[in-house]
Formats: sequence, structure tokens, C-alpha cells
Amino acid sequence: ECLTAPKDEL
Amino acid sequence: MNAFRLAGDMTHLLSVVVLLLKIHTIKSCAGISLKTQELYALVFAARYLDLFIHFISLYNTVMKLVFLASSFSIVWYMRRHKIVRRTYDKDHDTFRHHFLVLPCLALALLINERFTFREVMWAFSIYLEAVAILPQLVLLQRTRNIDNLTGQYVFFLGAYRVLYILNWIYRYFTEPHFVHWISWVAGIVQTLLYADFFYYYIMSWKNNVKLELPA
Repeated sequence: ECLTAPKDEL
Repeated sequence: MNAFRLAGDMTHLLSVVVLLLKIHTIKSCAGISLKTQELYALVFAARYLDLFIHFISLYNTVMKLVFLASSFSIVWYMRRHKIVRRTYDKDHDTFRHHFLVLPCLALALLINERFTFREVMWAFSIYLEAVAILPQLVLLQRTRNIDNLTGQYVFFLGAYRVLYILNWIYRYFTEPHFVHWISWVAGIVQTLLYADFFYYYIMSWKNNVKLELPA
């Protein structure tokens, strides 16, 4: 389901 | 966190430090585009909306706060500080930056990872960051005497983008679900905008002559 990674970048 | 990502963040931080050094110590913002700085402040404000909602790491929170505080204080210095603002090259910094904001917002409404307020603002910040350097590059082209700190500032900013691309390549192969098409495409566009500048920067460094961009 979760295809995109968490937004942990700046 | 991989080495490319850390190096990217550090060059980004270094670019801000170089700019603050110029503004705070030399009390000059000559050759720096206020339009680009305003766009960056908007970029960070839009992207870090989740700052107090999602905790990722102490590193992440601190860096976000640093970028927010530094971008807004640079804008403040250039607009309000009585000595710094006199060094601002207003006549050459004529890029119509407001016309970048609306298309980026429209694009974010059309292309986003999810149609929610935060996701649209995130995509908007990514698109806007990709083009935010344009007023600065135009100003550099019009500046006869680009001082070292200004050249270094733009160089570090460009280096940060290159390192982020290497970081994405690394993450793509090491993290099975790491997919962010929006930031990848926008990030590549953003990096390509620096290509011309990099060429002249490296040439001037190699030949040991003053940096000058052809008009």
C-alpha cells in the first residue's frame, strides 16, 4: 500500500 | 542516513553559513538576489508545515529550524537592516519572481503524491525550490564583479543538489520502497540549472581568474 517513502529529507 | 545525504545537507548548511557570513560580518549583500531569498523562505515555510506534527529525528528538526530561521533572517537583513539593505543591487535584481509561484502552485495541485493540504504544499515547495535559483543566476550574469563569497554561496548550493541526486540513487538501491518521483524529477531539473554556472565556476578556479558569467 505505502509505495512512497516517508519524507525524511530536508 | 548515507554519506551523500549528509554531505548534501552539510554543503547546503555551508552555503547558508557563507551567505550569513557575508551579510552579518561584511554587512554586504551585493550580488545576492532578494527574490531568490524570498522564494527560499517560502519554500521552507511550505515544506516544513509538519515540523511540529511529525517527529523524524532531532537532526531533522534542528536542520529544519536552522533553514527556516536563516532564510527568514536573510530576507529581513536584505529588506530592513539599515547598512545591509543599501548594498542590495535592486536595479539588476529584476526577475519577476511572483510569476514562478503561481505555476508551481498550479502544478502542485495537479501533480502530488496525495491530494491533501500538506501533500500539495510539499509538492509546491519542491517545484518552487527547483526554480528559486533563477533570479540569483540572472543577477550573477548581470554582475560585473562577482565576489568570492557570492560565487562560493551558489557553488555550495549547487553541490548540495548534486549530492542529493547521488543520495537518491543510493537510497533507490538500498531501500526497496524509496520512491519519490516528484522530488527526483524536480531535483534533476534544479541541478541542470546549475550546469552553466558550474562550468564557468570551475573554469575560473582552474585558470585562477575572477569568476564572470557571459551575458
